[in-house]
Amino acid sequence: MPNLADSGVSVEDLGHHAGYYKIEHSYAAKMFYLFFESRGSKKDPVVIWLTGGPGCSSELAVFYENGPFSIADNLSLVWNQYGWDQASNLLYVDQPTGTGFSYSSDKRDIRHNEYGVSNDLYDFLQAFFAEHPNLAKNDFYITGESYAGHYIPAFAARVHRGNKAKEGIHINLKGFAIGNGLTDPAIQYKAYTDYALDMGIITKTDYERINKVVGPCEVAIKLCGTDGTVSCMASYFVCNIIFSSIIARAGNINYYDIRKQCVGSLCYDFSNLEKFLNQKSVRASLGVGDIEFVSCSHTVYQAMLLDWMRNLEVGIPTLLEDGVKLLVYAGEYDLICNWLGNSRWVHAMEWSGQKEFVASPEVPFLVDDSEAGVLKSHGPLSFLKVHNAGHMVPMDQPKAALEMLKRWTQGTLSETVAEPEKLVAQM
Amino acid sequence: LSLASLTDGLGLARSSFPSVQAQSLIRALNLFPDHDVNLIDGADAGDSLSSADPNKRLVEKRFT
Repeated sequence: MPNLADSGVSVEDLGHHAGYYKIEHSYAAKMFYLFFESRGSKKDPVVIWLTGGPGCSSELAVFYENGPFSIADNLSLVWNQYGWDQASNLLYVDQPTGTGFSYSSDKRDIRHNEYGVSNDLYDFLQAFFAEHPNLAKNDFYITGESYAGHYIPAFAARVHRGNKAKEGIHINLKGFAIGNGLTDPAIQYKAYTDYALDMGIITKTDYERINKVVGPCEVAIKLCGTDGTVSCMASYFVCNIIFSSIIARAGNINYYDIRKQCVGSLCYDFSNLEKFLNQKSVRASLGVGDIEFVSCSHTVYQAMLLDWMRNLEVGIPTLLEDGVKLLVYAGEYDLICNWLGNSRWVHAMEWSGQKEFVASPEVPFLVDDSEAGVLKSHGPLSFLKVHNAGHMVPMDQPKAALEMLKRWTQGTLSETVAEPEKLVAQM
Repeated sequence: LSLASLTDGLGLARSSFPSVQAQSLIRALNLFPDHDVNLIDGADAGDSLSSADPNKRLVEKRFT
């Protein structure tokens, strides 16, 4: 780490851990995880990050989004001053089984739905806190992005259910955050054409033509509901026509960030991840033995096909009513899980504070006295539209993302007064 | 309107297939994993857990 001296910490101070967990309710699955102790205080909250795909490894986020370091071109590590370990004890898990370094010798361990995914994560957490009892009393937050918009509500509900039933170690769940996620497909797929038209990606004629698929898509998703099977697969095919049609008209657009074009078929270059993690020295350090690194898994993606169109919003109101916080944030230039669709499902969600949330004003989210986003909040629910960012907010706006995490976990996210003004007010 | 008539001419064909979508997702990130999924033959992969006490459910190591 060439810039370690600039980071203010020594190698000896860093509590960096890699581990494997034998998943309890599986045939032979072993889950790989990375754990970075907070660079601040051991009392900082424990934050788990879930990468989407479905089927992409958590190391994508470690090295390209909010981990303690990123990979330089010469494959050395460079300190990330905005890593989320600045404010939390940070956990990354390769999940579902079959992604990253998580593996099994039995194909029946490949998960097909949120029941399997959330139970595996819950079992892991129990084992993790048994290994780290000193952290079990810390506040606990679930975060992630993209397809994790499915995993996160399911996992939060699983933790909450476990706590209520007094299963195992009590987990001090305080909140969950979904970044550019897919949570309520019925609303989010319907929003694709509106967002694409607003952003000038498609013409009005395209809009009207593609919108003819919205009705059948809505019907198909309704049939899928929260636990459908074949109907969910059918709705995947029908509804993705909307998305594919937009892309077909938008040329080489990067659908994770519409400001950018994809060169060839490449929209980003994360190839150093595979090069770095396949080095013998790195593999030895992580204790992964002969296990290959699967950056993103085709098989896991396809195994979750029946899960894709299910509505995961339905479990959220119970959590909000019980005081568990939810932050939904979205970079404004992402198409695939765009802010408009996310904003619409958050506003449409029925809970006791819905009316007040809908009526609450949009306020600027200030970082260094400039507007990094626009925030709406009421009680435990917040929605943040992040400026100048695409699908991967911590990659595009690292400082704002860290600030968002800090304020949200400290309960000061909706305090809009800029820091110097606040000091004057206090004086 | 039938779905076929709605989709006719939209140039969709294979592009909505999950296998194509998965491939496109992974290539968009310039990633080329050697395997489709981490399924192995045999239980012992030589990782830190395989080589630990069989009664242990979790093995963690510190790294620098």
